[in-house]
Amino acid sequence: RILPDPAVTVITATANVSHNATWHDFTKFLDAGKGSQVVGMSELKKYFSRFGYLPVPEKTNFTDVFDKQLESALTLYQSRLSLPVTGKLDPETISAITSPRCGVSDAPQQQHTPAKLHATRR
Amino acid sequence: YAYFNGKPRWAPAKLLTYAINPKHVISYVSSSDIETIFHRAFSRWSAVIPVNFTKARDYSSADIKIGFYKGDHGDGEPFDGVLGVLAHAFSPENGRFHLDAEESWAVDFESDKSKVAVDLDSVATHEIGHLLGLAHSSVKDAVMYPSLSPRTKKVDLQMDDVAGVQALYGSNPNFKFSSLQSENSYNH
Repeated sequence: RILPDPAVTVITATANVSHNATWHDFTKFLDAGKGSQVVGMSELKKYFSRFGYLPVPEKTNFTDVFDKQLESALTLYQSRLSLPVTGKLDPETISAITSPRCGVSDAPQQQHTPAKLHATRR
Repeated sequence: YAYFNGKPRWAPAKLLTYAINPKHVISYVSSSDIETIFHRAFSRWSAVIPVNFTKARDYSSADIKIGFYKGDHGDGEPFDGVLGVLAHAFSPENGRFHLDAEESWAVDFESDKSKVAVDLDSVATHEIGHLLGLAHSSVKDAVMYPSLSPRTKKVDLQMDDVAGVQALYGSNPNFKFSSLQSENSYNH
């Protein structure tokens, strides 16, 4: 039997509760893709910047355009949170973004992956 | 598992003290319940590494300083009200551990029916991982995964958490991986 993904269950369990207002607004970006422009997209960029996926722009503020940088940040986010890497604001990704979380950035890390086993022919 | 840049750790780290800021607590959970929960959360980590945690005699001298804070509380990382960011902690050897006072912190979901209730035990266990030097993990079941849904309990250290913290501090001589595996099987 295929069990539902816990992350997806989160949507159902929390959809009707009073989410943190700013993050809950991100649901309006569902299915937005590269090149689109949606009012408030800059807030999503701030989210990714806060948690270490986008650098803070030096001269100008974030724009509301779904640009290449946002797509890269999104892909990195999906990869780091073990979500399907689609580069799109799909339902599972939106659910993860709007979920309550720890305030520590995901960025300043030294990743460790288990050492691969090497077979030796004898 | 992952570490913070530079792989900071407590050294020496055989005994670390902790204390809850008496001026920054929550009123709707008893202090004894809060103390029990933090004691339990620290015990989970001390069961796998050769580090003991004990309650400090006074707050100012504690290695790990815990408090519930609202909004901008002076460390450059303001809290944001209900849900959103739940808590944060600093890497070794800073020791600061802050929880958002505006969350609906729960110690027992049976008695707390709030839809936005957040399990204090789970968040405490996660943040202690940061205090010890672990960053966020990509493993969804790991305690060190960055998000936690309301009314969800995630307190049992997983292989990923244990391997990460033991690479920093070594293993508690009494710890057996087999016990962790059986516990996890039971949980699933």
